[in-house]
Amino acid sequence: TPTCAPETPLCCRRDHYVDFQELGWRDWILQPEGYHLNYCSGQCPPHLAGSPGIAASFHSAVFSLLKANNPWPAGSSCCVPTARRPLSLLYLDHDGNVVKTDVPDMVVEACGCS
Amino acid sequence: QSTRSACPSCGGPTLAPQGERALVLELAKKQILEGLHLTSRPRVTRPLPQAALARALRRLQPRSVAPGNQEEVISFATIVDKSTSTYRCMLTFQLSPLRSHHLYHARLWLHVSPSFPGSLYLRIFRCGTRNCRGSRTFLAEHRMTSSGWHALTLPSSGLRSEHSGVVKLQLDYRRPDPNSTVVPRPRRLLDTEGQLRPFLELKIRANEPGAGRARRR
Repeated sequence: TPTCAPETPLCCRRDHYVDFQELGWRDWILQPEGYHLNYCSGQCPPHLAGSPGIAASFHSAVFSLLKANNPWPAGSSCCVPTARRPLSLLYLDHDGNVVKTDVPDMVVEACGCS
Repeated sequence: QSTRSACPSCGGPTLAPQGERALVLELAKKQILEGLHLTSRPRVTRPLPQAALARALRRLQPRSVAPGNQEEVISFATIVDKSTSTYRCMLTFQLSPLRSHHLYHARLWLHVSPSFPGSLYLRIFRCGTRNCRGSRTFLAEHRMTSSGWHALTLPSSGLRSEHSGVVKLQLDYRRPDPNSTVVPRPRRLLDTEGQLRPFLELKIRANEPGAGRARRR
């Protein structure tokens, strides 16, 4: 997936690094110091529908369906996350206990057109 | 709103960079609290001594948390009461996570001071929320033959926390030789202050929805 350049119109991954110091949360989140809050944005014109940037077969299946049915489908395809990974956190809970946990699907790694 | 071109996704007006950054920070707070199943950020009322925290984390398994919704918890004893008897010590822990999670592994870490009198039997009991006089449940007995850190495995079934989330443990000492009555005062045995404070190391997993009901195939 391309990382969004400032004026990229097409579906891409917009990267933001959030430092927990900036949130004022470094007193209770012990590790890591921050994380990548990425999100997907951009247009998905018909010829990109179903192209998650990973499984070309899915793209060709959708493309042939589009051609077979009608060239201008009513619905539109959306730019969505297609790969995400967990975030390991070490933090202090309300009782002051130290908790180590993996939060699933926290970081978007790839975007694609639905 | 900036005068830049329209939003590439929805065609609406785009945000000025500082506006976008403020929105991202609010999103990050929301996403982290949701991911940790918290309604608000914890207020740290008793900051932990960094040395104790570092030492305790070093004791945890080096590998990362097992996959799936499992968590590891380190809970330092909040109250250590040695006044009850010369052969006895009470530890109190705040364990509200156990109300909504299944506990499947528990170890009590104790630091025995260097003035240790040879080998010693330690018996660990679980007490009721208020005190130990009425009801106490035997959890484990361990023999210790050296000073330093000891990890004592406890039966996870014995640590189900009360609704209050409070867990009280009572430690009784006795020497291997039942005839000898001379037992040094516990205050010389266990280090309970600062970075040598006793702590519980727990492994928990979120209760499955409808846990305990027969799984319908």
